[in-house]
Amino acid sequence: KFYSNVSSIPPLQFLNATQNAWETFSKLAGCHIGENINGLSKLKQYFRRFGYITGTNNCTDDFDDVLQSAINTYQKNFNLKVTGKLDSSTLRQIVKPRCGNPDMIDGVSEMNGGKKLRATER
Amino acid sequence: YSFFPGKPRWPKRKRDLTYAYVPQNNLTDEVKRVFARAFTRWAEVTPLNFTRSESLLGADIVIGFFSGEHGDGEPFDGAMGTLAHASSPPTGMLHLDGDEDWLISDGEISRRVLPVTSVVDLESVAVHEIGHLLGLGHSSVEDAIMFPAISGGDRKVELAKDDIEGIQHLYGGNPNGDGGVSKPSRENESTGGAGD
Repeated sequence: KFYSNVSSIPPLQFLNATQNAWETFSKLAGCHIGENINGLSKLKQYFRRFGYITGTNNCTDDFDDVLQSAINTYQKNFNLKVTGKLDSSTLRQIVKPRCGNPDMIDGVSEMNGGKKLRATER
Repeated sequence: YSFFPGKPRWPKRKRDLTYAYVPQNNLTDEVKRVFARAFTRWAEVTPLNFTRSESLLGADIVIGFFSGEHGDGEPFDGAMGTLAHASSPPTGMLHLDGDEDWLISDGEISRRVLPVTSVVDLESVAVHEIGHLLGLGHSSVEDAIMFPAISGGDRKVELAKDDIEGIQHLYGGNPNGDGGVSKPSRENESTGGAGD
C-alpha cells in the first residue's frame, strides 16, 4: 500500500501497532551466557541471516559463546556498548526495521570504520 | 562506508545505467517519481546517469515489489522486519517488500521523524538500496544512508559525507558539479578510483 502523505494514513495505524517477528526478541532482555531460553534460537537465526553467525550448527536456545560473539560484533557495528549481553539498547536496535542485505559476508565485516571483525564458532 | 567483497562496481563503460519497473506492480507515476529522485541523489555526486526504461529487456536495474518468497532465496517477512534488499553490481536487482505500508513523501522534506511507526518512507529505502546496487555495503555511521536500519516513520534521504566518500571511491565525483566530497579518503586513489 502506498500513502501519498501522512494525512492519508488510516487512523488505526497511528496506534503504532507494529507487530513483526522481531518484536518477540524484546522479551529476551537480560539473558546471559549459559542460559537456555525459549526464543534464543530465533535470535540466532536473525544473526545468521545478517551474517553474524556462520556455519551450519543447529540454532538452539542455548546462550552460548557463538551467540555472545555475534552480539559483540553486532554491538560494534551499531556503535553500541560492547557487552555481549542482550541489554535494552541492543534489543531496541535489533527490532528496528532494516535492510535485508547482510552486514557481514563470510563472517567478515567492514562496518564500523573498516575494522575487520570476525564471528567465529567454537 | 564499506563495500561488497571484491569491491564490485559497474564497469567504466557503464556510466549511463537504465532502470525499469516490474510491470506487474503497476506502479503509479507518483511512486516512480520517488525512485527518480532517489537515483538523482547518487547521480549528483558521481559520473553516473540513470535513465528510466519502459522495457525490462536490457535494463541494467530492475525494481519490483514482492511479498514473501519471490524466487531469490531471500523471502520477505511481512510488515516491518526486512524492508528491501538489493544486489551488488552488476546484477541490478532491487526488491522491496510488498507487505509494507509505504509513505510517498514530499521530495522537499529531507529529514523527518513521524510518530507513526508502522509506515516506511519509500524514498529513504530506495536511496539506501540504490547504494547497494552501485557497490556500497552497510555503514556504521548512523547518519549515513547506508546505515542498515531505519525506524518506521523516519525519513532520511540526503547522502552523508560517509556515503559520498564511499561512492566516490568507486566511481569518482560528478564532473559536472561540486557534488560534495570528490577525493577518496580511505585508500590511495591508485587502488580505487573510477577505473574499470
